[in-house]
Amino acid sequence: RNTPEAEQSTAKATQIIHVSNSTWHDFSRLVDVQIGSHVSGVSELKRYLHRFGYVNDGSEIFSDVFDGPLESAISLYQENLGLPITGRLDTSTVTLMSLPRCGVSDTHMTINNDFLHTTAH
Amino acid sequence: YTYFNGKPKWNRDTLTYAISKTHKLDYLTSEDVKTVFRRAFSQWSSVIPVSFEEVDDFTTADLKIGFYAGDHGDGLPFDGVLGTLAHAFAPENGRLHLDAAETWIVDDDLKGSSEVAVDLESVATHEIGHLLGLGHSSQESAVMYPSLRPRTKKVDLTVDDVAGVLKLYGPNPKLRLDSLTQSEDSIKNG
Repeated sequence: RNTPEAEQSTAKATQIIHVSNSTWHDFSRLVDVQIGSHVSGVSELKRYLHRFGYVNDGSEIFSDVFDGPLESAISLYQENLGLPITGRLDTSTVTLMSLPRCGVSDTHMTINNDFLHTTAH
Repeated sequence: YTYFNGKPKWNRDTLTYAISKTHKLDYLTSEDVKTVFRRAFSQWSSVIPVSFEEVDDFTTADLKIGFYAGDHGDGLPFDGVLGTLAHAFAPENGRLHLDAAETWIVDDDLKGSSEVAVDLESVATHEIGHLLGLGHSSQESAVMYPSLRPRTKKVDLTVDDVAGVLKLYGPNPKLRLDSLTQSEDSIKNG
């Protein structure tokens, strides 16, 4: 159970995302949007995921349809960011997408392929 | 931990770095910024056999650090307050760019700072990891995790960060194992 101080801290963190940044995307209205839906703001989400390497679309013109490729991109994002892999826009995923971050792409990276070897030792 | 494709790394044991005297902030002194980067570089040099030397000549330095706003010519424009905070390029490019639009802080008074304040040392430590060849980690406690909440400090390398960079460069002969143990404890403590 969170202490009152911790709850206040969480509330403040959420508030930061909403009030402080006119250039950054607020994806909170996309929580629990389902695949097949056509919702305003999904194109922004696709642009965000494209920016960090999750959507391969040379045109860079994105629709507001929550389609299969977007679900796959969300799953990969969740995997790379250590979230439960659901392919859904759950609260934890959307919250993380709204946090400030490094501008370096998350994809096109080489995952340590010696992991099993290291684990065996 | 991850690496950039091809696992690029520096093949030298000393790298020079310079902080731009033109692309800077008006509210932080150059000495403040230098102090922060000295601490950040020392985190990495304590675990790998690479040392970092601060130099004045920006044009000849291996690692070039500066604050830039908006579209600054490298194809990765900054986006104003929060959003993307900084970026750095894989070896042996050497460029480390910080978004000049952020409210950067260099002291430990995180709670007393602006709600959009970002700790410079935390971001510097992360971006130096990129300069050395590390990609992003999926472990939230790691310095190389891509996201950072405003007004938070994350400067201590975790086991994940250290394991990643050790695989690239090998260990610093002076590496203290007790510091790794401490990092492992920090992971357990979340």
